[in-house]
Amino acid sequence: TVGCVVVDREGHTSCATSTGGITAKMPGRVGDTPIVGAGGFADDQVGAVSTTGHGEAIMKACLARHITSVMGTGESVKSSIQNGLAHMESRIKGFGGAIAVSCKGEVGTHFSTPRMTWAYIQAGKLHYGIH
Amino acid sequence: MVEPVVVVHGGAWAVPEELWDESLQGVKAAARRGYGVLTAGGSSVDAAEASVVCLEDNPVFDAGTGSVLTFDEQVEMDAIIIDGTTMEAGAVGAIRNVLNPVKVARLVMEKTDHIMLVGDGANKFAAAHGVQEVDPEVLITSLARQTLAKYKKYTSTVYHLFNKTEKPETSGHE
Repeated sequence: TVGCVVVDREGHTSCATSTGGITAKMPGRVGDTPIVGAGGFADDQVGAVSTTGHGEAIMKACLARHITSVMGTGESVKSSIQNGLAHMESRIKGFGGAIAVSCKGEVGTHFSTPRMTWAYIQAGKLHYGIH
Repeated sequence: MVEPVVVVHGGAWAVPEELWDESLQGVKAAARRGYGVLTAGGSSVDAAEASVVCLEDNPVFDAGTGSVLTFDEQVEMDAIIIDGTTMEAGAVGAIRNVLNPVKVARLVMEKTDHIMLVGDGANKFAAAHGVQEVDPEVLITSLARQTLAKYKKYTSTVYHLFNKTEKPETSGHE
C-alpha cells in the first residue's frame, strides 16, 4: 500500500491511497484502501489521513476517520495517529500505520508494524524514515 | 497562510532489509514529485495524485506495478482519492490491468456521482475514459511471484503437518 496527504498554501487538504492488497488474497477481496474513513479521509476543517496495514482491521476501526476525529479535539497529529493505532490494536488486534497532515500544516507519521517508509517536504526541506 | 506540505508513505509492514534503500529512494522521489506539482501551482488533489502515481509506478511498492498477487495469481488493485475542500471522493476496488488505479479513482470522483466502482465495472469505466488497459504481466514482478509461491508452500506444509490430510482446497483466506 502507498499513500499521500497534502495541504496547500490556502489550507486545502487532500489524500490518496493505492494498493495491490495482501499476498494470496481471495479473488474479489477489497481491503480498507478504497473505503472512505478507513483507507483515507480528508476534510479542510481538520486535515487529511492515509492509512496502511491489515485491511480488515483498518475497516472495522474506521482508522482514518478515527484519527481525524481525535485531531479535531486539538490533539497533536502524531498523538492522534497513535491513539487510532492503539484503539485498533486493543479492540481488534490489528496493526498498521498512517500519515496525516492538519489543515494548518502540522505533520504526523506513526506505525505499529515493524517498519513503514515515509517522507515529507515542508518549506523545501525533505524529511524521511523507515524505522 | 499555511506552509504547504506533501507527506507520503510506502506501506506499513516488515519491510525486508534488502528493500530499505529502494523504498526510501521511492518515497523521497514521490514527495518531491508532489511538492513540485504544488509549487508549480497545482492543486492539493493534483499533488496527491502525482505522488501516488509515482509510487504506483515504482515496482518496490505494493501498488500499481509491483502489486502483490491474489491466490489465483492475478493483480486486483484498490485506490481512493479525497478532496478535503469539497469532501468529494473517488475510489476503485478490485480493478485489474491498469497502471495507475489512483487516476481511475479521480475520474470516478470527477466524472460520476458515485464514490466507488469495482471489478469489471471499474475496468469498463476506465476504458470509456481513455485509460489504457495493460497486459497483466506488466504489473507483475518476480518478487510478487516468489512471495505467493512461498506463501502457498508454507500454508500447504503447515496444513499437511497439522491435518495429515491431502493438500487443502484453495480455501479463501486473508
